[in-house]
Formats: sequence, structure tokens, C-alpha cells
Amino acid sequence: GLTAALSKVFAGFAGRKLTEANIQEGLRQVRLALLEADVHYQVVKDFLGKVSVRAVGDEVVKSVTPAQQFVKVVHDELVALLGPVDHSLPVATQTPAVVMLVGLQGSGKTTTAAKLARLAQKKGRRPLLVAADVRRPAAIEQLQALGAKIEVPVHAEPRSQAPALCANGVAAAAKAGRDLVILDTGGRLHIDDELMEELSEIRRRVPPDRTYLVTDAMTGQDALASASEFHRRLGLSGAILTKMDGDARGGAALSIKSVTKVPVVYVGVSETVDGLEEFHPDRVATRILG
Amino acid sequence: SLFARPLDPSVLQDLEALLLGADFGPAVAARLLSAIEADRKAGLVPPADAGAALARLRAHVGEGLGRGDPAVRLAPAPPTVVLVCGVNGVGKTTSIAKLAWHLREERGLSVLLAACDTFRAAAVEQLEVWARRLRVEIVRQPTGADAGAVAYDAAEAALARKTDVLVVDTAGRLHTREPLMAELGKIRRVLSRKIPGSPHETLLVLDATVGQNGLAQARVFREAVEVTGIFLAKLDGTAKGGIVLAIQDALGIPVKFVGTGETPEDIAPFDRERYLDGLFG
Ligand SMILES: Nc1nc2c(ncn2[C@@H]2O[C@H](COP(=O)(O)OP(=O)(O)OP(=O)(O)O)[C@@H](O)[C@H]2O)c(=O)[nH]1
Ligand SMILES: Nc1nc2c(ncn2[C@@H]2O[C@H](COP(=O)(O)OP(=O)(O)OP(=O)(O)O)[C@@H](O)[C@H]2O)c(=O)[nH]1
Ligand SMILES: [Mg+2]
Ligand SMILES: [Mg+2]
Repeated sequence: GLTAALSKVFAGFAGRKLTEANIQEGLRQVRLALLEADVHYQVVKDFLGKVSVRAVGDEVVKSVTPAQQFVKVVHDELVALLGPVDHSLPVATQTPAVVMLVGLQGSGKTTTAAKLARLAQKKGRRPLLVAADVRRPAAIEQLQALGAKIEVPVHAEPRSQAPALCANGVAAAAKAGRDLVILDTGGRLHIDDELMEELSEIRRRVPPDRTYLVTDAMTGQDALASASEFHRRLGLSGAILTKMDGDARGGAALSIKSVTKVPVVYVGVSETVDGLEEFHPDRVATRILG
Repeated sequence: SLFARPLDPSVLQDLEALLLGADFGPAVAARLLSAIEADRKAGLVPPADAGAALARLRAHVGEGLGRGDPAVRLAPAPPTVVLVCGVNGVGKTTSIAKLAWHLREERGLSVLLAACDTFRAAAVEQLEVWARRLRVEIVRQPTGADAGAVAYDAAEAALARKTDVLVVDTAGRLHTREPLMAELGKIRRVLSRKIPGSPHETLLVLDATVGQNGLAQARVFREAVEVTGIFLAKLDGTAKGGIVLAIQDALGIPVKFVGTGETPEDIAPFDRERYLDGLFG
């Protein structure tokens, strides 16, 4: 991994301080690691600039090797960039709190909606799920099956438009004494103007307390463009990185944080309803560095 | 001489940005840029001519992708069996609807679908909707049934009905889950025992937004089942799926189809020039 590569780079290190000159090859190794980890190339460039500023002038501490010291600077900088993270669920006031899940096709929204409902339920909340994907074949059935499994009610209206049914869902939740509504929207491309407008319309009808971008951990460079556009149109509260139980490095997390300034809040770690964990910057930093 | 100067750094940077941004990956990008540098030394690219460098880059990428046969190869006698696999959410089920449409409408072949995702909530229902809309037959059992048993039933039905093509949907599975990869291998064995020589095509569906992990996916799926081609889905987005070049290089697996939308007609046999236009156009 990166530490091994950097040990080679700094093997002949004779100096006492890290200088601009002697960290150049180290920066190249970091660049390679981050690109292989799917961090967007522009984000990598900015990140290396920050690392360079942090590392240069550092005295090499006696108890560590120059490589270890350099890795620590990189790791700490990555952690600082990925966090801080607020994992709290939004509180209800007079009306139920609303969480809206959005993202590209197949990223894991429907499964994550059920996971969030389960998480909320375990914390003593009374969630309700809204099947707001009115297009995908059997999308409603999928959410209903998941809702039934965790005994969380699902609001569905097979023949309604998404904004109206979301509004009805929140009204139904309020009436039934539910205190958290989770809107599962259909997948869409950030360049599909009509579908992006549908999300804006849902937002107008039902102002969400949280809007989470659900992103597949294996997403490459496209994470920057898509996160940027979803954020521009909707204003994101955070992101949820799914399928982290695979071996994708998850560099998309850094791209998303960098371009939207909002953090990854949760990670999906299995296909089952209990597979949602809080995002911890230090763990993902280690994984991104490889 | 005019070509003695090295390539303009800004030209190199722009080429690299294009390659990295398209998910070719740093190793492939470096190799392609060295090829351009060699072209410059050979006098094929003037140092500051971005257009000439881009044309050479397109040529190198095109060479790398190869000329392969993008169609579904039919078995000597029906049924031809197409096994579809891939990680979660990439577009397998939707791509199967597209394949059904393409095989029937564009090649005049009869199609039978096998709903072998017996795990995920409403997966069988999802494929059933497509079967109904496309008016193709489907072999299915309720969610929770054994996927291998459904595969067996479907193979038996395809033989009995002398269907031209049997297309088998499977559950999304992460390539890091050994028991799930073993199950996929089992589905393949069930098919090949019932219909000798099958599956005749095994398509790995990749999401065009996939980054470097796409290579690991291709490698592991190829280990478990003989992947004969890639179905590159979601190419209607902004992602280019550039990892397919590394996959062709390392594993010799060609792209056979692309998915360009969410309806059955949003399928096209892989057209190298069109793909290159999308990158360099
Ligand atoms: N292994 C694993 N699989 C996941 C995870 N999250 C979701 N999945 C799987 O990913 C696939 C897609 O999940 P969905 O919830 O249907 O995705 P979606 O975003 O709702 O899809 P669309 O509504 O079509 O955009 C399914 O097979 C899920 O079981 C995860 O954290 N780990
Ligand atoms: N824009 C676009 N969306 C696509 C394309 N192919 C599939 N999708 C969408 O991607 C999402 C996931 O598609 P599925 O066919 O359910 O994917 P899958 O691989 O079968 O998913 P699992 O069975 O859960 O692993 C759906 O919303 C599809 O409509 C494509 O080519 N373009
Ligand atoms: Mg969904
Ligand atoms: Mg499927």
C-alpha cells in the first residue's frame, strides 16, 4: 500500500526536515494512491497542495521514520477534510421530521431508506416510509416488502405524482403520530432536467430537514459532477456511501465532501436492513490511502 | 527540429485530465501518455498541437478497445443461453429487458426469461413487469426459492419450447462475497449440465460510473464464471466507464452492449467509434 511505497521513497532520507524538494516523490506516490482510490483528479491536486503546506518544514520526529511521519500528515489531512460529522437524526417539531433520499440509479436509496427507518426505530422513533419512486417497475413493492419486514408503515400511491404523494405521506404520518418521514425517491441522472426539477418540486411541497445523496462506494470520477449538481439544485445535508462491504476504496467520499462541503454521514455495509453504520473519517481515510 | 521539443506541458495535462476524468485510471493514463510521447519523437505529433495529440490518443484508445464481435453469438441449436451477472444495482434486470427487446425486435428471435434473483425484495416482480410489457415468457418462483432450481426449470422450459434465447437474471452480488460467487458458479453449472455448451454468453453488467473497482469486479466474476462480454449500462449519464480499457487489456473481455437509458429500447451493440466520439468528440 501507500506506507510501503513511501518507505521506499524515503529509504535514503538523510535530512532532518521535510522540504519541498524531498517530498516531491512522496507526493507523487500519494497522488497515485488517491487516483487509484477513485478520488477525483482535481480534488487530488487541491489535496496535495494542502499536504505540501502541512508537511514542509516539519522536523522529522526521532521515534518515527520520515515515511511514517509523511503518512501521518497525509492521513490527518484526509481526516480533517472528511469530517466533522453530525450523525443525529432530525427532531420532529409540530410536524414529523423529513429525510429525503436522492441519487443516481441503483445507488442503494430504497434499501438505505429501510435501513434508516430501522435505525430510527431502534432509537425509539416512529418512522414512516414514503414510496416516492413512481417509475421503476416494482419499486413500490420493493419498499413495501422492506417496510413489512421491519414493521414500518409505507405510504404509497401507485397512480400519483411524486410531489403530491410525498405531501400526502407527511400528512398521513402526522395523523398517525409518526415522527419521522423518509422519502425514497427514484434514481435519476443529475443531467436530466425534468427529473431534477421533480426533486425540487418535492422539496417545495415538503421541505426536508435532511437531504442525503446516496452514492455507491464504487463510483469513480463521476461522483464530483453528480454530487455538485444535486447539491446545486437541492442543497444537500450530507451523503450516504453504500456497498462499503465491498473492496471499493471509496475515494468518492473525498470528492463529494470537497465539492459540496457536506460530509458522508452514514455508510451502507450490507444488503440487510441492519447494514447501516455511522461514517467515521479516520476509518475511511485509512481505506482510501490503501 | 520542429519535433525535438517535448510536448507542451499544458497539452499533456489536458490529455491526462481527459483520461483520468473518464475513469481510465492512472496506470492506463500514464501508458497512453507515453505512447503519445513516443509518437512525438517519431514526428507524428507537433509539440504544441493539441488536435494532433488528441487524434493520436483516440487512435491508441481505439486500438486498445479492439474490434471484437459485439453481438450475442447463437448456439448451433436452440436454446442459446445468456447468463447475466454483476454487483448490486448496476442495471442487470433492466439490461435483460433491453436484451429481450433487442433479440426479439431487432433479431427476430424468441426469448424466455429466467428470474434467478430469488433473494432481493421484489426482484422477481420487477422482471415480471418487464416480461409482461415486452410480452415475453418468464420462468419464476417466489422470492426465497433456490436460484439453481429456477435455472433448471427455465432451461427445461427453453428446451421443451425450443426457445431461441434463454436470458438468465441473477441477484446482484459483491465479488468479495465468496459464498455468493460460489452460488453464481452453481447456477452456471446447473445450466451447462441441462443444456450442454451453455451458457453461450455470460455478460457482466458494469455501471458506467464505476471507478477502478470495475477491474476487480471483472477479474473475480471471470474467475467464477466465464465472462464473455461486458454490458456497459448507464452510458447516458456523464460517466464514460473508461475502466473497460483496463479490463480489455488485462482480461481480454470486450464490451458487447451499452445501455443508454431506462426503457427496453435503450440498448445498442457496442460501437467503438461512437464510444470514442463520446470521449473525444
Ligand atoms: N452489499 C450491499 N448491497 C447494497 C447496499 N445497499 C444497497 N445494496 C444493494 O444494491 C442494490 C440496489 O439497491 P436499491 O436500494 O434498489 O437501489 P436504488 O438506489 O433504490 O435504485 P433505484 O431506485 O433504481 O435508483 C440492491 O441489490 C441492494 O440490495 C450495501 O450497503 N451493501
Ligand atoms: N439512466 C440509466 N439507468 C439505468 C440503465 N440501466 C439500468 N438503469 C437503472 O438503474 C437502476 C438499477 O437497475 P436494475 O436493473 O434494477 O439493476 P440490477 O443490477 O438488476 O440491481 P440488483 O438486482 O438490485 O443488483 C434502475 O433504476 C434502472 O432503471 C441505463 O442504461 N441508463
Ligand atoms: Mg429505489
Ligand atoms: Mg436485478
